Amino acid sequence: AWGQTSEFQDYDFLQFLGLEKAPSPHRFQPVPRILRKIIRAREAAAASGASQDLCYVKELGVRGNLLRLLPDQGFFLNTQKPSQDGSCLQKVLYFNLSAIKEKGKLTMALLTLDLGPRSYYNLQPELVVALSVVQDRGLWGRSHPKLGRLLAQLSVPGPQGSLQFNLQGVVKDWNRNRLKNLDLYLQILVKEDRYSRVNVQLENPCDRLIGSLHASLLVVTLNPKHCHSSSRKR
Amino acid sequence: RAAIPVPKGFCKNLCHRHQLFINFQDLGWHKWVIAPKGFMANYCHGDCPFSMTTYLNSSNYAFMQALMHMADPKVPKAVCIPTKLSPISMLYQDNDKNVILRHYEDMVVDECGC
Repeated sequence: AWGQTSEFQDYDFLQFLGLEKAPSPHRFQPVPRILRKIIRAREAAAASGASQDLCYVKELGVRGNLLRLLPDQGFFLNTQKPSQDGSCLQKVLYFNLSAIKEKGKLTMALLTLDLGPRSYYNLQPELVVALSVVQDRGLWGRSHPKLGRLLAQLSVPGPQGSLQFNLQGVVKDWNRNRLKNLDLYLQILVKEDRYSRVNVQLENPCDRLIGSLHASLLVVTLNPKHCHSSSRKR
Repeated sequence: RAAIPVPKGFCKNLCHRHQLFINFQDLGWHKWVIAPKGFMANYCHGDCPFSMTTYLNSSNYAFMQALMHMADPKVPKAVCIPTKLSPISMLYQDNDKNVILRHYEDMVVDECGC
């Protein structure tokens, strides 16, 4: 078998693939839907012999030869029932960018916030989602971080499935400053309205949010060394 | 593992594609590579005799080189090389729970020629 023959230097093969060493994850991560969709489309195209420009991710509409989906490794700051001001969820989102080493050009950084399944029937209170940069972490996990600029604030009716934020500018700054991680601060407020008043009595929307909130960051980079410009091909 | 037998009637020592599959399981890579299961490490090998050049998917200059080799053996023979390559994508995870889809161009030999 290939693996056992001493001639085969998998170390060299890993280097060639741009990997320092073979990862040894403890357990398999679920494959994100978007990556599953992309690789299946590529496998189908390869099987049909169709030529492909794999330096262009048509599902995302950007150029790129390396797609990384980084899971959020942050924590909730506090979980409380909707207070007077409606704030019910405060969370630090933390993405470890140290995996992004090579010089590639960043072509996309998309934060996806999955707020839980859509509910068309029992209308939930409107949510105000605010995303800010963390300027100073403070005591990691124990004190409230010092916030930097507000990146986005939007109001969405009830749990809306997933929200997406373009963080390309933010991640570029991070990369430029060679900072190894990306801290963001997420706050979700529950807006009072006649529906929510009724619903809050029946069901606490915060619990639902905290239970189902899932955040991930999709980073797409293009390494010119690995992707010849299509024009030259033409 | 060379899996696909050479078509009947085809002289084995002529330039053609040799298929070779590297099973990631053999390398122990199945623990971190999610897809594909393995890698086609095909290669081109075989003779490019002058008399067959016009049949072996040859380029013009391969024909000329084969002709010149006939006239002067010091001129090296035409060689068998890949003429069509295709990319591969690898889906794997690293030690930081990141799931990564990486694309590599011109990795798999589809066709050979002189």
